[in-house]
Formats: sequence, C-alpha cells, structure tokens
Amino acid sequence: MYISELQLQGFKSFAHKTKVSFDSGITSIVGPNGCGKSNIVDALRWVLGEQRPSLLRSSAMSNVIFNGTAQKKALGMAEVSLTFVNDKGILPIEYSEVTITRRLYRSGDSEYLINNTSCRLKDIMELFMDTGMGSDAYSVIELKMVEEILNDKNNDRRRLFEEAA
Amino acid sequence: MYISELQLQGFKSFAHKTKVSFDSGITSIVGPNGCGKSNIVDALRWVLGEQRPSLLRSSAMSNVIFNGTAQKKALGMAEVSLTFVNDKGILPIEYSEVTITRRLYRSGDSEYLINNTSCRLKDIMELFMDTGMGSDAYSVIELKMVEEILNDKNNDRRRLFEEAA
Amino acid sequence: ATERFNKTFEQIRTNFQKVFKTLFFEDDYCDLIIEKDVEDPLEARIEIKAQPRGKRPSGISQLSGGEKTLTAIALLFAIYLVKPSPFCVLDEVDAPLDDANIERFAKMIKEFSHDTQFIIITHNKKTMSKAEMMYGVTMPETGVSRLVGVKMGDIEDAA
Amino acid sequence: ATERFNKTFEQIRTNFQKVFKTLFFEDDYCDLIIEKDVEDPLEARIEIKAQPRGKRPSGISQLSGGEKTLTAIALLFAIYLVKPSPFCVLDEVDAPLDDANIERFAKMIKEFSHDTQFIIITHNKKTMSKAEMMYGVTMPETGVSRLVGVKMGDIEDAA
Ligand SMILES: Nc1ncnc2c1ncn2[C@@H]1O[C@H](COP(=O)(O)OP(=O)(O)OP(=O)(O)O)[C@@H](O)[C@H]1O
Ligand SMILES: Nc1ncnc2c1ncn2[C@@H]1O[C@H](COP(=O)(O)OP(=O)(O)OP(=O)(O)O)[C@@H](O)[C@H]1O
Ligand SMILES: [Mg+2]
Ligand SMILES: [Mg+2]
Repeated sequence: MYISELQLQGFKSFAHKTKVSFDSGITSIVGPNGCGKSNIVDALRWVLGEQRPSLLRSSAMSNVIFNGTAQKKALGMAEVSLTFVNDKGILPIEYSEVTITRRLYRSGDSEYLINNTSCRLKDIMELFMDTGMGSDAYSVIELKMVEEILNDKNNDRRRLFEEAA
Repeated sequence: MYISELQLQGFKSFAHKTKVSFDSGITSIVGPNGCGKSNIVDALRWVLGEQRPSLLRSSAMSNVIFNGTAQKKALGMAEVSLTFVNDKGILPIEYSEVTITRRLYRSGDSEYLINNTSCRLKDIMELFMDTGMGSDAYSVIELKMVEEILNDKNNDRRRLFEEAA
Repeated sequence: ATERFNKTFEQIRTNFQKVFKTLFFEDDYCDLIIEKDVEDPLEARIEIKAQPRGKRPSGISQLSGGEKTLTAIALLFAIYLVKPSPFCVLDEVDAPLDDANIERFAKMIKEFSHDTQFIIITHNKKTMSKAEMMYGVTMPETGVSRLVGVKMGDIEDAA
Repeated sequence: ATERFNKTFEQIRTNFQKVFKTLFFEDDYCDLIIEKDVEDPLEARIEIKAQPRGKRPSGISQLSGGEKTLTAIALLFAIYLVKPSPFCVLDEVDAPLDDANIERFAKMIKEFSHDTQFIIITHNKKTMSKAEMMYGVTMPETGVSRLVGVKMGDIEDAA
C-alpha cells in the first residue's frame, strides 16, 4: 500500500486547489523558507484524522483554514483528500484505490468522506486499524524530535516505545 | 576590546596543544561533523569562568579533560588560555594585552591565572565586571536556543530580558 | 503487556543497531539498555549508548550536533520500522549534517525505499537528487502557495 | 529595578525591529509586547509579534522553520546588542535557512562586524566566505582534533 495523491484546497497557505502526486519510492519537496512545504506535511496529518491543533502548529483547529493575506480574503473552508493504492489488499475494502477526505468550515462543522461517501471519523479510524496508518502511527520525523528523544524529559523515550508495542 | 588568541591543551577532543588566532572582524570555523568545532566554543565558555557542566554538554566538570581514544590514553589535565587586546582600555588593567588561563586536574584541583600570575576565579570575574565579558554575559547563539526562546516555557524569555537589564 | 513491550523493545534494539551501523561505520558500538533495579519496572528508563567512529564519549550529551542527529534518526527510524506504516515523512532532518553524512543518509533512504514510501523535505541538493519525483513549492503571490513540478535537471537552482 | 527593566525592554524592542527588518523586508511588521493586566507585573510575559513578508500568521507558532529561526536570531541579537560584550559566537544557526536568507543573514553579520567581533561555525559556503579569517577543524586520528588554517581559495571543498 502507498499514497498516490494528495489534494488541498483552502488548507493553510494553499488557497487554490493543489494536487500533489507521490511516487511509491522517494518524493522530494523543495523550495524557499516559508513557502508551504511543512504545510503539506500538516495536511497529511490532518486528513488522517489528527485532532490535536498543537501537532499542526496551531492554537485552534480553525487556524488550518486559509486566513487571508493583504490581497486575498480569508476562506470559509479547508478541504484535503488523500488517495491510497490498495495493491496489497491491506485495507479491508474491495476497491483497489481508496480516497479519504476531510473538510472543516469556519462554523466549526467538519465532514469526513471515504470514496466520496459521507462517513464518520470513526469509520476512517476503523479502515486503518492495524495498518499503522492512523494519525499517530504513521511517521513524521523532524529536527525538533532529535532534541526531544535525546534529552528524554518525563521519560518520553519510553512512551514512544510503548506506543509502538 | 577583542579576543586575539585561544590556546587549548587536553580540553575535550583537543589532546595536543592547539592555537587559534581570531580576526577583530569575522572568523569562521568549518569542518565535518564531530571533529571539534563546538568544543572550541565550550573552551571559550570555560576559560571565562563557566561553572555549570551542563552548559558544557557534560555531566561532570572532569568530562572536559581529554578522556582518551582507542589509540591514546586519557590525559590528567585540561588547560585553556585566552588573550584579549585591550585597545579601548575597557579592562581596568594597564597592559594592552591580557591573557587569562584556566586549568583543571583529574584530582579536581583547578587553577586560574592572569598574565601567567596565579589568581582566584573571583579576580577574573572582577577584571571583567561590567564589560559584558563574564561567562554568562558574552554571547553564544545556537540553534537549540531558537526553539527555547520561541516556546517560552517557564517564562524563560522574560528571564533573558532581566539578565540583560 | 510487559511481554509485548519486551518483544517490541528487542525488535527496536536490533533495528537501531542495523541503521546506526549504516549511518556510521560497520564496527561502531551502539546499544539500547533498559534501566535495571528500579522501583517501578513499568517506568524504567531506556538508555541510548552510542560511540561513533571509535570515540569514547562518556554519554550521548557529549556527542556533536551532527552525531546526535544521526543517532536520533537511527532510533526514530528503528521505531518506525516496527510499525507497518506504509509511508515516512522526513522534514529537513539533514540540515545539521555535513556532505559526507548527507551522502550516507541519502544512501540509507534509497536502500529502504524498496519497502517504504518516503516523502523528503530538504534544502540540500544531494538529498533531493535521490528522489524519483520532485516538487518545488513557491509563493509567487504573498502568502499563497503554489506547486511546480521540477525536472531532475533543474536541481541546480532549486535549493 | 522595574525602572531599569523597562528601559532595557525598550532598547531591546528598538534593536529587534531594526534587525528584523534587515533579515526580512523593510516594511514587515514586528513588535515585542509586555502582557498587561496581570496579577504580578514582575512575572508579566513578553509576547513576540512577527509578520514576515506581508503574511498574517495568527501567532509565531504558525511561522515556518526558517521564519522562526530568523525571528529568534533577530531577538537574541537584539538582546546581545544591549550588553557591551565584545564578541558573539554563532554555532550553525544558518542550518535551516535557504540560500536567499543565508545571503541576508551573512550581510547583516558583515554590517555589524565593524563594532562586534564574530566567531561563526557553519557548513554553508556562502556564510564562511564572509569571514576575514577561516579555520578548518579535522580529526585525522580518531577522536583527536587538529586545526588547519584555510585560505579563502580552498572554500570549495571545505564544507
Ligand atoms: N491558515 C493559514 N492561512 C494562511 N497562511 C498560513 C496559514 N497557516 C500557516 N500559514 C503560513 O504558512 C507559512 C508556513 O509555511 P511552512 O511552514 O509550510 O513553510 P516551509 O516551506 O516549511 O518553510 P521552511 O523551509 O522555513 O521550513 C507561514 O508563513 C504561515 O504564515
Ligand atoms: N573530554 C573529551 N575527551 C575526548 N573527546 C571528547 C571529550 N568531550 C567531547 N569529546 C568528543 O568531541 C566530539 C564532539 O565535538 P564537537 O561537538 O565539537 O563537534 P562539531 O565539530 O561541533 O560537530 P557538528 O558539526 O556535528 O556540530 C564528540 O565526538 C565527543 O566524543
Ligand atoms: Mg518547514
Ligand atoms: Mg557542533
């Protein structure tokens, strides 16, 4: 199983509809400081069901919606879709491709969809149960974690081992 | 006033006597990972009187003494000297050049010298009083501080402002 | 539960030693040790031992910035390999590394990319050039991100 | 004591705005604000406001890695300038920066180097080339450091 495409609209600095296709091997993302690379990583965590704003560098979940610039008005909704290729049949579903979508409106309402059919967050979590794909089991490694795992304040290192068990 | 020369011997990975001359403008230090660049910074903090091993990436002060490799035996003493050019007469001393030296023996004994004359740590601290040169007033800026000053746990940011006042 | 923890710990430990030796040298010593003789075994700390390139640091705090980064990447990656997650994102972890270590890091990623999908964010030309697919993100209009496909030939000015 | 604190705070705030505008753009907004209406004024927090390149982040946590680094450097440097210390050491602070920001950072250092002595540890060729004097540190024998003088011409292979 691997991810083949990510689509963002109104998510953080991606005001316009943007499609990113991924290779099953290595895909690299480059660009100057502050242009939106780590926002793509946040979009991946979010569409997989992340509920903690602090892991998305935000104080409130509504901060993930495009909040405007000097020239452009803020938007009312953020939407991210992620498509998987289910080539090894790991996902308990008969399709060979699965797309999950998450939407958030300024009002606070949120929507989840699997292959364009509305569902609950619980359904998405169940789909990925034991595949290692739930929002905290997939893996993002960033420089900040280097200091944290080596300093080991509050026995964090052991927590990481327990989470993997 | 500026620093003109640093001399290290037996300090961390500098087993041999090493002399570094500094320009009054910009001096850059380059080299591969793990070769000893940050150890030079630690030597500067130490010779200026730093008493906290944790600021020297060590659990005990004796860890600053060269502790040996597969081919070379550990040494019994670390010595660092720092020479200042007192061109603006900032230091309350009549010489135009001042050298301070610090030594530490495995036994735990330490020695301090000003222009090769034995003195106490207190004398070195008094020499630099109000020049901004005491061990915590000079400035080392490293990447780890970036996260600390932006996250501001325990109101650390305010502490930094108070220390400057 | 302790049974499962110990089994996972052993797996992570083996992975850690394997990845550590790919990032440093084949005969460098490293290990993960659970603290013994503690009151509450469920809270016992896990200690990292790492001696890159034949050195004898008294603890990981004496390692250099680059050595700490490689050791932490080896451990985080060892934990990642225990879970079956299909993709792994690396966000500018190669920033503190010198050219030689970047080469070793990029080689390790290439080796593991047969079973694992990688998404790598980097400013370094050596790391970006190992990818099969590459995107540039720009901000032509203040505050609004745009994506551009980058051909491998354009790497020179993409940094 | 509060008198002195407020005076120092104002000096740091002015320095911060000056350095921030050299690292970002001339008309970018930034400020330092002491929290008002708190029980204990001696514990009032200091808030950083930073809006690089005309963006409107809701707080500094939304800034990118590179923007955070430049903002923090501006603040640490603003604090440093208040104390008369004659030298300043920068240990690999340019690692998260892209080429354009490294250029701006190196230019700022060059400007301030008339009054302040800088010692800069870096892996980046652009930053090292701004120095009047340069040293390479190597480890020909495992675990033992050696210093070599580097001529400006050798920069190409020093990274
Ligand atoms: N909701 C939002 N609306 C508009 N812009 C946003 C929003 N959230 C974050 N941003 C902007 O996105 C930018 C950060 O982008 P990001 O962190 O992805 O940068 P990056 O490409 O990773 O840069 P670096 O190389 O410095 O890490 C910030 O400047 C921030 O102001
Ligand atoms: N007392 C000591 N005796 C011998 N070696 C020591 C001692 N203390 C530290 N070291 C060694 O010095 C090395 C670290 O050097 P340092 O931190 O200066 O590297 P660096 O050049 O800054 O590298 P980087 O670019 O990765 O930051 C470590 O490998 C450590 O083992
Ligand atoms: Mg980033
Ligand atoms: Mg270092």
